[in-house]
Amino acid sequence: ISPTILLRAFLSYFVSFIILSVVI
Amino acid sequence: GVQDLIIELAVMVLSAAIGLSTLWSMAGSNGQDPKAIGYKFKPAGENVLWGLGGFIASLPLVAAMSLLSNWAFRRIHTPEQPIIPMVSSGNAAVVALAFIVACVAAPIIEETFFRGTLYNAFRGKTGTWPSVLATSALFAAVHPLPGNFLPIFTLACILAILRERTGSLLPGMVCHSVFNTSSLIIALL
Repeated sequence: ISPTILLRAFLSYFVSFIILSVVI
Repeated sequence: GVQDLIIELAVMVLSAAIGLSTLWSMAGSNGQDPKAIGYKFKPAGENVLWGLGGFIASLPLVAAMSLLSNWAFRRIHTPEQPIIPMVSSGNAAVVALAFIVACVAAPIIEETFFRGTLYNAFRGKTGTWPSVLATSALFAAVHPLPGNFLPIFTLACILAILRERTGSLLPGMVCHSVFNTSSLIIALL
């Protein structure tokens, strides 16, 4: 898989994790 | 206790679902196989053995790094992993949920994203060792600092090496799970 797609998948997980941890 | 752990589990699962749906939709629309991140579990027995071997190999290294780290940061306070005081409270529901979070959910989700997507993204751009070191440093940095950095960095390097050597995320999931399970059991005792 292309590194760009992998990095975007990681970032969407990581950023969601941080936002959800702060919000909830 | 129970409520905190349910929220923690919900955050983990929800963010994993968001990350995985990004991966599946982007890879799919580009004609690429999302399972290539290491979702290849066969031969299962061999992969489980690799995971157990990785755990055994990690013990002396992680222990040595803990000692070194405790000495190096003896004057600086490191916050406790928040799940540890919950487990020592002894409530059965809390203990059961803590095991689900630390020994089932965290290994599957963290291996998927740190050794799956992030490691492979770096691996496609740089060599093996820069990818092992960079992803392990980030993994260690998201845990309570500074005292835990060196031991968790060491464990993460072993998890990344298992991913590289076997081409599968299963050995890392097994090693990660056994490591967290033994840490929780030690906290319980």
